[in-house]
Amino acid sequence: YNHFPRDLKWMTNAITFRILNYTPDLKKSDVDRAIRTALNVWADVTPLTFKKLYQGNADIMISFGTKEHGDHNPFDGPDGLLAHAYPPGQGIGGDTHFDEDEHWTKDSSTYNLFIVAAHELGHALGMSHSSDPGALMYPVYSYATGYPLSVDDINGIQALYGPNPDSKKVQPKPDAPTKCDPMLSFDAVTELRGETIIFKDEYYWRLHPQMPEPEQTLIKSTWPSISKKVDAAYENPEKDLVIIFSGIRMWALNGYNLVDGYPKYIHKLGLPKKIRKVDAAVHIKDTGKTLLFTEEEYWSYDEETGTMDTGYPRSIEEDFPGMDDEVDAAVFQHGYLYFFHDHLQYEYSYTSRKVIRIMRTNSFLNC
Amino acid sequence: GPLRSDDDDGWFVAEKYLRRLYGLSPGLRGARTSSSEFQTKIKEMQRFFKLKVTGNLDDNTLDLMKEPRCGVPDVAE
Repeated sequence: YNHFPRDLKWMTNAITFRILNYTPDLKKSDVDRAIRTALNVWADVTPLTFKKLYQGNADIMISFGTKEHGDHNPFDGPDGLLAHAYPPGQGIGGDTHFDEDEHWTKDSSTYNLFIVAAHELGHALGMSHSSDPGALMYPVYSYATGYPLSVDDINGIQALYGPNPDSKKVQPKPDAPTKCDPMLSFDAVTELRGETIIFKDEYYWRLHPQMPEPEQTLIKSTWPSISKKVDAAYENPEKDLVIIFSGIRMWALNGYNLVDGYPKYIHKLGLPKKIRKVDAAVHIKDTGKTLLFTEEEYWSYDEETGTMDTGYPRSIEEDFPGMDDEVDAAVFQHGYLYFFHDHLQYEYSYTSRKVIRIMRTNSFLNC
Repeated sequence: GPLRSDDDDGWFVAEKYLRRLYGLSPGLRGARTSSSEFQTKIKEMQRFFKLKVTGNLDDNTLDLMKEPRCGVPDVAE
């Protein structure tokens, strides 16, 4: 987290706010609720209280405006800049402005007012931008449900105002996993139309051949309706589908869009009911088979007939010599199978049936 | 006047972004390649966003500049 220079903060814990005008995009009551909920996010972890004023000068003056809107800090039309707020201080200090050229919503379509307001009110209380992509104070908009503050945000605001004396229990947003952590393990890896998607905890990395650095995003930001953690995933390029497994459910993506008719139960694939999760999945294009790894065994699913091959499950250790007995994630790339288990990845030749190289898992992320 | 190429458009976006959020000084500058202030500001931005710090306006950096974001200046006052 970062604060503004000289750690600007309010000198009182009783802060006032006033909403000067409303966006026509939402009902007045929805705007009131979004602002109040956003203030409560910060109040829950500090001794701060917020009182609404209906006239006169409040510490935090909230308004919607377009282009040049009176502070010589103009907005830029739709998209781009969404809002800004001033650090605590007299006059314009604490004031929070939203770009009326955006379309404000209370769901995940376009820009969610509550999320943007919670971020901006963080500025109004003295929080500057954080470089932690999992933090609310990261300066790029991303939609997520649930409690919006990360540990980084909570530490930052409490460094200014201290904790809430009533010590309300909050469940901070999870920390984003660090890609170059030597002990990093993966939950799932899949290809997606030439890109590689790596799932870890509540985040995923996107690797594009033309992007030098992986891009990290909350799973919920891209796919709000799928589970927050992913167990396994694979791409079937012939059907242009990516199947994502979480517990006993699976979802299908066409590109980045969820396919209607999902989630379905993993048992629809022919797995027995005793299987409660798939650890890893990989599609072998040459054979048209998808291998599903569960604990120390694996299954073979025929994509063409839509049935599970007979003679399975088989032992991972016996059929993939040199491999560990369990797999966290698997992906088929450049003619090799890449298996991931804990902090190690195994480059496995499917044709010569042996492990060619063993590397750290994080080397897949250019570490 | 001539239409801007895609490349020019990228520089236009980057210049606007860095002026607004990283205090890039306005006004006429010399050739882009010798623009050390421009590179310094790009590096500052790349460092903050944990991108590969090259000082060059690569696709990754430009994509991030085009993302919707909060307009509070990174340097207060």
